[in-house]
Amino acid sequence: SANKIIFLNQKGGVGKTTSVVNLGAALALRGKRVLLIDFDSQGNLSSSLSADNSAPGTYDILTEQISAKEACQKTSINNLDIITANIDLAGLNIELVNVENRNYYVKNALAELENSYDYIIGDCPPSLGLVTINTLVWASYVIIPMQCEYLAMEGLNSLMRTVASIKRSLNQDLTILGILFTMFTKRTKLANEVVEDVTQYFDNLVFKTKIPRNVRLSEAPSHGLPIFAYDKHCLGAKAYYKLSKEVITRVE
Amino acid sequence: SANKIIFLNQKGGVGKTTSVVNLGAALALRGKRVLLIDFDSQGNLSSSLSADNSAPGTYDILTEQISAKEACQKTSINNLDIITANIDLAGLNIELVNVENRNYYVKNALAELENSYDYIIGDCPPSLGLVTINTLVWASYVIIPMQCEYLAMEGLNSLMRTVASIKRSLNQDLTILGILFTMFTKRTKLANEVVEDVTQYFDNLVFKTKIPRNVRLSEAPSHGLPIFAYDKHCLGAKAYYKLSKEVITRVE
Ligand SMILES: Nc1ncnc2c1ncn2[C@@H]1O[C@H](COP(=O)(O)OP(=O)(O)OP(=O)(O)O)[C@@H](O)[C@H]1O
Ligand SMILES: Nc1ncnc2c1ncn2[C@@H]1O[C@H](COP(=O)(O)OP(=O)(O)OP(=O)(O)O)[C@@H](O)[C@H]1O
Ligand SMILES: [Mg+2]
Ligand SMILES: [Mg+2]
Repeated sequence: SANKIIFLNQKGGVGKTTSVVNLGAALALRGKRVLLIDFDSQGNLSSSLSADNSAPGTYDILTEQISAKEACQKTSINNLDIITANIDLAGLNIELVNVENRNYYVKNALAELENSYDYIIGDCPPSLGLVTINTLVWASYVIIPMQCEYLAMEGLNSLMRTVASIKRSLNQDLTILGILFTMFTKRTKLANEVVEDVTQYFDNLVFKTKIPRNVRLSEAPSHGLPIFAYDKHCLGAKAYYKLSKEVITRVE
Repeated sequence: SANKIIFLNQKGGVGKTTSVVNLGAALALRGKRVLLIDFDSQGNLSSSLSADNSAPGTYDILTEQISAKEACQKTSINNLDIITANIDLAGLNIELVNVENRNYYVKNALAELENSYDYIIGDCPPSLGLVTINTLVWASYVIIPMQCEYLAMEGLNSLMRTVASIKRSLNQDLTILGILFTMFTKRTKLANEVVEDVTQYFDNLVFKTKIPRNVRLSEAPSHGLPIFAYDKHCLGAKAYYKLSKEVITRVE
């Protein structure tokens, strides 16, 4: 059944959405059946792939207006589907507060997709609200993207503690698949210091692949394309392609 | 009485915290009495100024365990005080849901500070939860920091709509003081396109001052210092000093 992965970091702007789009596309290029799910009411994942986020999406599935299977949309990339999100999802953090079983909404709603895909990858918002907690109860793996910046290190320990407490109380299968350095610039002293500190502390958890800062990655979303369709020879594309190999090795 | 300003953008990593620290410090250098308030449970504002975020802070004020005046801490900069935040604040978005008057907690708790400062500046988390809504009900001005990136433009209209709806229903005094471009790189085509698009659409709302991408700004927090104490001659320091002049002109 499907490998369920979420990209999570409550620190904002660390490359969660960019990583979901391009890891997903790389796995699809390698022939895996991949579904991406937008759990962020900003809908950046949906717009990065020119998906129609006025069509029924994550909010409609979680409020049982449509089934998960019906909400899957094809993208321009073969083997790559998406479930979109829009501003409706923002209200769910409040709507779910007083509901029985509020932590299992995502897990229950997405159960029917388990055999249709090899990888299901979720993009989370930069917060640890109820929707995000729901994705931690559903997922089997967490990937933590982090910028090589001082402020990005601050929240890492508290994030690890949150994942550990969900694993203990709500989802024994949950594992941290790895920490992914994003927007890395070799020539910056601070970046190298952060990489050294985090690698010394978390050792094998850190992915060998580092995603370099590459302006082509920030241009691709304005064309609604993953990097492989926008500029397949750039450094960003090569890095995400290499990451997909590492993810497959860790998972399979 | 004090000019109450919040830095708000639900898009993550756009320079909210960096702007609050350095605009605050620049106003203090110009002799204004300034208080910074951390409304983000990540506590990045607190750590950027080496403040003690285990001392009573925003959460303790909003749950009425301590008064706002008692929670003000001095920083290493003259005329610059801070109220800190830590992970406790994350729970408040849920705790406040079923409470009477839940939108006025910040406004009521901070009323006693109005005459002690010239500027009170709040740093918001990258989400539009109940704590953030509370800051919109309290503030007189909103500054929207935005990166010159495609994905950052996506959320701008929905943010403007949120501010307009709070102004209509909960806080008639609320005004958008301006849109601030951050991490701007002159040589990137995408950055110039975004600046052009946003300026054409929002015209006078856009601050003339653009904050350049400058690695010194991302190094300063690891020393717990605003940019003026870390490297007062760098481009980042000059830009925030210039911004403080523009803010004073718009406000006073
Ligand atoms: N490796 C990279 N090189 C250059 N730009 C990048 C890279 N990765 C992401 N970006 C750009 O940086 C910005 C932040 O990335 P992204 O939106 O993916 O982060 P996020 O963690 O999903 O943000 P949020 O917390 O708001 O959800 C975007 O404008 C994106 O285009
Ligand atoms: N002008 C700049 N030049 C270079 N780096 C910057 C600049 N402004 C901010 N940074 C760095 O970029 C990262 C994001 O900035 P910051 O944390 O201030 O954004 P934020 O909007 O507060 O993020 P969040 O949404 O997580 O609260 C930080 O590591 C910061 O040090
Ligand atoms: Mg995102
Ligand atoms: Mg911040």
